[in-house]
Amino acid sequence: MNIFRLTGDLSHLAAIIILLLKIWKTRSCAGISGKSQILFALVFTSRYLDLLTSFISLYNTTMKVIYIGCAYATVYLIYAKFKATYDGNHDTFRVEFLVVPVGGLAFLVNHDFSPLEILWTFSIYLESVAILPQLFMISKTGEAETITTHYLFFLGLYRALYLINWIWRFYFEGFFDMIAIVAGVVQTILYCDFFYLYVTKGEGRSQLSIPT
Amino acid sequence: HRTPQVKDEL
Repeated sequence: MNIFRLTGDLSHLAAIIILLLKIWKTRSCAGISGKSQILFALVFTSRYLDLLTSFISLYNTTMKVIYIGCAYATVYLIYAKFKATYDGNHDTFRVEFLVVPVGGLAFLVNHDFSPLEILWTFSIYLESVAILPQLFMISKTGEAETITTHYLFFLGLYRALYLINWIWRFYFEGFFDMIAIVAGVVQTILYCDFFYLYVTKGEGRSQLSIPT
Repeated sequence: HRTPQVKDEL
């Protein structure tokens, strides 16, 4: 464990908690893409099945349980508890265009053709594009609540910190995972446009307006 | 091109 990975995990945890609290406190999921949240729940489910097969550390297990629990709680709040506030008209990204190619790629490009490894690879590829429905929805509505932009900022920051973690681990431990690195780069690049707006416009405005 | 390792990352 190094400071970049720890900060990255805490940033990821912060994003997940911020979103869950936002929906719970405001009793509304307006502006939130339920599709992205379903994809994240799928990412955690397919990646953390090893909870049942191997124990890494208390930290590892605890974080995985928290991530999975929060992901499903968020999906529940969006599609069940506060369904009336779900903005389905703007959450129209065709997620099958993400899941199917990612599923196929996981079968073609992986480190090992075993079920757990394929599922892990699927989760890595899916995570890199899972935010697209959310970014697409914001571009359609043309704005995002401030709290949502903080959620996206920490979510994007976490994988950027993981990239530094992988540089650190390559240099000090000789650790190298091409699949995780390439997907992580793609994932972080998708946030660049948002990062620019967050930094340049975040301060001044109450709402982040993305030019549609 | 991948170091065999336990998946210890989240």
